[in-house]
This record gives sequence, C-alpha cells and structure tokens, in this order.
Amino acid sequence: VEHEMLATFKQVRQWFSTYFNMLFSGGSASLYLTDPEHPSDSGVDISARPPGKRTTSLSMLSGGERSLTAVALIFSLLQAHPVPFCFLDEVDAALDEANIFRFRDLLRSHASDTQFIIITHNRRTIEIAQTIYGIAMGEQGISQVVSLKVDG
Amino acid sequence: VEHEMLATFKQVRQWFSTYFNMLFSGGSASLYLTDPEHPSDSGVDISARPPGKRTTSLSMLSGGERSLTAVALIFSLLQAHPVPFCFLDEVDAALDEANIFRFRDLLRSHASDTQFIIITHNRRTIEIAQTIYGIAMGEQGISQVVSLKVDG
Amino acid sequence: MRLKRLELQGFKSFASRTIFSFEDGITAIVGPNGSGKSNIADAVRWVMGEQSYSSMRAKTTEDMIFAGTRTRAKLGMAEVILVFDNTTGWLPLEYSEVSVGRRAYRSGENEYLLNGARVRYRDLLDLFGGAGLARSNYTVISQGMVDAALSLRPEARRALFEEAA
Amino acid sequence: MRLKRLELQGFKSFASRTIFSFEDGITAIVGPNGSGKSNIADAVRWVMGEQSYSSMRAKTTEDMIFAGTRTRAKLGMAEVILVFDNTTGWLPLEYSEVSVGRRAYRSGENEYLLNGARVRYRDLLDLFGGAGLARSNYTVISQGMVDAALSLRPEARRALFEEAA
Ligand SMILES: Nc1ncnc2c1ncn2[C@@H]1O[C@H](COP(=O)(O)OP(=O)(O)OP(=O)(O)O)[C@@H](O)[C@H]1O
Ligand SMILES: Nc1ncnc2c1ncn2[C@@H]1O[C@H](COP(=O)(O)OP(=O)(O)OP(=O)(O)O)[C@@H](O)[C@H]1O
Ligand SMILES: [Mg+2]
Ligand SMILES: [Mg+2]
Repeated sequence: VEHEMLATFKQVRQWFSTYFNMLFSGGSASLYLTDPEHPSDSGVDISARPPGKRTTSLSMLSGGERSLTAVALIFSLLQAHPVPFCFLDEVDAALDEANIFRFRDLLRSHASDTQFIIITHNRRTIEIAQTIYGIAMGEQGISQVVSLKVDG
Repeated sequence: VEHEMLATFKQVRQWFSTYFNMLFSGGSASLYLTDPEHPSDSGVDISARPPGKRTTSLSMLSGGERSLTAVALIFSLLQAHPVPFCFLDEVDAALDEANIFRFRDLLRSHASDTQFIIITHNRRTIEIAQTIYGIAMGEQGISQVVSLKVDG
Repeated sequence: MRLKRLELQGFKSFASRTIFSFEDGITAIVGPNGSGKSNIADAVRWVMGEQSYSSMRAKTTEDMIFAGTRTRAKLGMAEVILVFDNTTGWLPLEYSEVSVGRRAYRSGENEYLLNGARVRYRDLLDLFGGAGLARSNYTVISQGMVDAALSLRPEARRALFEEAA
Repeated sequence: MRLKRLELQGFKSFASRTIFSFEDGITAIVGPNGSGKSNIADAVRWVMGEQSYSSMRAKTTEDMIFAGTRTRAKLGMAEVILVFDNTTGWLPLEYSEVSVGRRAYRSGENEYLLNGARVRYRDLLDLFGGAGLARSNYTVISQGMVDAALSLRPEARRALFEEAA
C-alpha cells in the first residue's frame, strides 16, 4: 500500500503543478509530504504562488485564488485516478470571468473520461453543457424538473 | 441599558420581518429572545420560512436563501441604527439573478442614509453604483487603481 | 458511459418521483435559489453510503425525508436510486446495468439495495470500494466546499490520496 | 457626507500610496481574482481598531505590511487613513474634517493617529464608540461572511444588538 500511495502522490503532485500553472497562466504550486520517510503516515502540505507574487501561505490567497487552487487539486486527483462521474456544486461561484473560461477549458478536457454534473448560476459555465436541467420549486414547495435542453 | 437593548431588539425584529418578506416576496421570518425575562443577558434566535415552505431550521436553507436572510438582518440593523458607511464584500455571490435585483432595490433604498462600498463580480450590482473603482495587480504584484467611473 | 440515471422520491424537497437521465459529457443543473439543486448533490452522497448527516446539511435520517409543505403532507419514506451502465464491466458484477439504492423511514431505519434486492451497508461499500469509488471526496463537491481540502490539516489531507491510490 | 477618503500605503498588496475618494450613494469596487479588493475591506477593519488578525486573513502585525514581490522589495511600514467629513458634527470633535489613521512596523508596534497626532488605541475606540460605530459588525462584511450571523449561537448574536442600541 505504501508503494501505491507514493506513486499516486507523485502523479497528483505532477498534475497539480501543471494544472495550477495552466489555470493561473503562470506561477507555481506544489505538494509536499510532511514526513517523506513514512509516506503512508505522512501528511500533505500545499504551497501555491500566483504569478508575480511571493509564495504565500494558503490563508493569504484571495477567495477566487483559493477556489482556483482547489480546482487544480481536484482535477489532478481525477487525472491520477479517474472516477466515472463527478458532481460539482457551484465551485465557480468565486471566480471572475477570465478564470471561469480557464475552468471551463479544464472541465471540457476531462469530459471525455468523466461525466460531469455541474450546478451553477454562471452563464459561461452553462454554455458548455450538452444537457441542461432546469429545477424549480412548484406551488406546493416541491422541487421539480421544469425544462431540459439536450444538444444535438 | 437593558431598556435600550429591548427597544432596539423590537425595532430590528420589526424590520427583519419586513425586509425578509420583501426579499423573498412572501414567507415570514422573526427574531426571538431566548430569555425574554432578562433581555440584556438573553441570546437571539432566528427563524426563517421561505414562501410555500414549512419553518425550516436555518441549517436547511439553501446557500442563496441563507445569504438573502442574512442581508435582511444586516439591513434591519442598519435601519434600527444607521451607520455612516458600510463595506460589503461579495455578499451577492450566492444569489440568483432575480434575488440580485431584490438585493439591489434594498441597497438603493438605503443609499441616501448610508454610503455603501460594495465589492462584487456581478454586472447587475455594478450597474447601480454611482462610482466604480477598477483594481488590478500590476506587473510588480502590486495592487493599483486602473480605472474610475463616476456618474454625472 | 457510466452513470445512466438518478431517481429521487420523497428525498428532501423532491416529494414526487423525479428522474434525471445523464448522457456523456457535461450536464448542467440550473434554477433559482432554494429550488432544490443542492438537494440533488446530497442525494448522490447519500445513496453512495454517506453516514455523516452534517455533510448533507442534516442531523438525522428524518431530515432526508420530505417534511411536508403548506399544501402537501409529509412522506414516510425517502428513496434514491443510481443506475449505472456496466457493459464495460467497470463494476465487479455480471450485470450490464447495475442499480444502487437507499431507502429511509421515519423510524430511522435505512435500507440499501442492489438491483432491487436488499443488501447490507457493507456490501454497498465493498462494491464501490472495489470499483475505486470508495466514499470518495472528489466524486461530490458540495456547495461552499470547493476549497475544503485547502483548510484541512496536512494529516487529514492524506485521506484524499489514499482514495486515489 | 460622511466618508470622504481612504488612503493606503504599504498595506498588504497596496505597496504604493493609493487613494480612494468616496461620494454619496453607492461605490462599486471591481477587478480580477487576487487583485486586492478584499485587502481594501481588511484595511477599513484594521484602521477602525480591529485586533483580531484572523478576521483579516492574517496572523500577526507583519502580515499587514507589504511583504514584497518578485520585483519589488518588502516595506517596513503599513499605513491606512480614513478621512471623514464632520461638518454635521457626527463625530464628537470640533473639526469639520477628521482623519483617523493606523500604522504598523515590522517590530510589531502599532500606532494610532487622529488628525495626524498620535493617540492611544483607547482614544480611537472612544471616538468610534461615541459615534455609535464601535467596532461594529455590520460596518464591514468580509468576503464569505455574509451569513456569519446565522451560524452564531444565540448568545453570541446578542452582541449585534448591543452595538445597535
Ligand atoms: N426534508 C425536507 N423536506 C422538504 N423540504 C426540504 C427538506 N430538506 C430541505 N428542504 C428544502 O430544500 C430547500 C433547499 O434546497 P437546496 O439547498 O437544494 O437549494 P438550491 O437550489 O441549491 O439553492 P441555492 O441556489 O440557493 O444554492 C430549502 O428551502 C428547504 O426548505
Ligand atoms: N502583506 C502582503 N504583502 C503583499 N501581498 C499581500 C499581502 N497580503 C496579501 N497579499 C496578496 O493579496 C492577494 C489577495 O488579495 P485579495 O484577497 O484582496 O483579492 P481579491 O481582489 O479580493 O480577489 P477575489 O476576487 O478572488 O476575492 C493575494 O494574492 C496575496 O498575495
Ligand atoms: Mg445550492
Ligand atoms: Mg476578495
């Protein structure tokens, strides 16, 4: 198990730094084992440096920078160990327009391996979906599907 | 002090139920003293019932319903005890388009008593500002004002 | 093709039987505040065996069951079913279509179903574990929790990597 | 007219002197993620006497001072000044314009200023308290904290009402 965990960690670390660099158009990020001698007992540290800045502790990142860094981590886990489907509930809420486009690109690049179901209020994110479910509260206070749009 | 606190509490309670009803276009909300015999030692409970639903505990409200309920509380405190200025940092992030319009209306109705400085990514909220400051990170990783638009 | 359908009945605000069919690619779920979107994400967590009610904005089993509104009486049972296309044999079972279900009653009792037959909770976990889907933290990212991994202590983050191994 | 100007220098990402003039009505602050918008809200909390660093996404005084970037050296001091129009006598002082300031140095020392002259922290609190602005929880609502009041325990919420009294 220890060997597997280490192999996975290295893969996720590789993808995390690639995706961070892509999403932030620069900068760098990495993952560290707090106790490299004993990987299966070790904790995992995260460092993230947006372009042009000094390495900040995670607590100094802005709301949108935190979301974007987290998205880079989620997609690197998906890359190292794909799962058949993934539900994302308003993960784009803190992102500005430019970062939503980058997030969309990453989502699309994974959509052939993983089915994504994404809850969002963002027009830009909705645009790339093949299927759109509209939900509403009916008069009886009951949730129902009100519309469905399927591409092609 | 006890007398003042009670008077303020009653005023805030009154406005909270009014603003909640306005923001949700229906439903009802209220504030309760956990220990009405000793107002200055008592805690304050909140109950909120969106239209068509049963009274839910606050933890069952959706993300947007929580934000909207919180906005109703903030504006009722402002109404009972106006302060000269108020900074709001992305309080509209979880709101859908319809609720942003209601939030805007409430903001505008208070703007003659209180100066509002609002940080937002929402086009709809930006539209109602008289002054708009654009901030950007320069090459040196330093924040600077890049643009300013002042109405009339 | 992996996930085919999600069926909800009596689960939180979905009093009536509601069916979502999923195609390949990206599906968006949109709607006003409070319309029930996050309840769908909670339903997926729940049917996959989630036992921590606080991660589904609830405290007890009863909170998962439609509590009734001003014009509709409360229900006695909540049921969620996930239907998978298993033609590639991704789930370690003979069937080409596999449905996983969970039911809960006001008594607090929970039932787990595999292709309509009752199984133990343990069996469900083994099925998902065998397919690398053990109550995975990155299969469902709940509202407001996108950056949860950044707030964890380093030791707690290890669980994310163990699942991915 | 109450708030006239906010001046920042060396505070967090605002290395250079930056001045915001405020008119009546609504002012919007917009910009990309990470550009420094929430740092402005932190600056207002800080100059009004905030002592809890965690409420300003920091741990120590030094975190408030520009830490330097790849192309610009760190600074030794952070300063924030709020300038009020006091023609209506809203602040209990003789002046028609009142400026309140705070400075911090890498040594950890904090200075408080009233119209340019050093005062004690206590004096600043009395000034704001007298004007009903005691470190008020609803003067600055930080990012992600809009629904904080809903998450408080009932006893903790009482403080909101005491301030409004
Ligand atoms: N057991 C239950 N019975 C009936 N209704 C319930 C139950 N549990 C939750 N609800 C209702 O579901 C609603 C919340 O739904 P949900 O959180 O899914 O909304 P949402 O579409 O995600 O909204 P937002 O866009 O604001 O995040 C609440 O208004 C609550 O009343
Ligand atoms: N002491 C400091 N010195 C230099 N830079 C700092 C300091 N403290 C914070 N920062 C920088 O400020 C940035 C965060 O700014 P802020 O949180 O204000 O962004 P924002 O505009 O609110 O973004 P968002 O839209 O994502 O919320 C971080 O990238 C961080 O590097
Ligand atoms: Mg939601
Ligand atoms: Mg911010």
